Amino acid sequence: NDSADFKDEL
Amino acid sequence: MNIFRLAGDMTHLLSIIVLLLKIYATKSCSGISLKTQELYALVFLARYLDLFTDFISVYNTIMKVVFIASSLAIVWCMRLHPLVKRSYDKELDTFRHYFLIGGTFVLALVLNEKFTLQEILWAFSIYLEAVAILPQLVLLQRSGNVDNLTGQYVFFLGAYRAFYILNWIYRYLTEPRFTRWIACVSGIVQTGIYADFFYYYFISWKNNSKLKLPA
Repeated sequence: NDSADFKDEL
Repeated sequence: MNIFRLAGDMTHLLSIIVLLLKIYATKSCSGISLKTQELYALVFLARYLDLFTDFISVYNTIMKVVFIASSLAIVWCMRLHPLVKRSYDKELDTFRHYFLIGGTFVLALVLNEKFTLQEILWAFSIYLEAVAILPQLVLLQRSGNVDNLTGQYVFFLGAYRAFYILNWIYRYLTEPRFTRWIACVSGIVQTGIYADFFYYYFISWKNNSKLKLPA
């Protein structure tokens, strides 16, 4: 899902 | 990584350094809300569960470890350090923060990106961070005078999420599929909660007077 690869933020 | 996010992370790190400096230099935590520090420790523990499972970058991993370690160290210091814990304003730090934990957890159960444990805890950490500063702001209003380091700590803590809002705008404009409504809306609410503090902070800076929040 697209949200996983946006968890690059702190 | 963009300049807004880097500025945000550095401002966040600076707020923690200022707080550590205040506690270490003055050996006192007067004016600091233990409840806010506990909420922040919970925010980082709930958000950085992927610390050992998903490697994103060295920077990301180091910052997560620093945030978790520093928030736990501050809670430990305020609860157990023989000298520091004596200066804790226990009778002023009375915000019922368990309601914040319960309310944001229920919200995370309802509003999340996916109904999985990790996504629910991530949304919980985002909502909790938005309200985590409330016990601290209430304590500042009650304690009247705010010492410089505490004022700077709260200022940098509020400023970092404002930089993140610029980061989300930038990413929305430059990355085709970027949508992070949970973090964006929560971040705007979080920054809004600081609005009145920023106003009085600016007034005190302009008049070069002591920061005073109206009771």
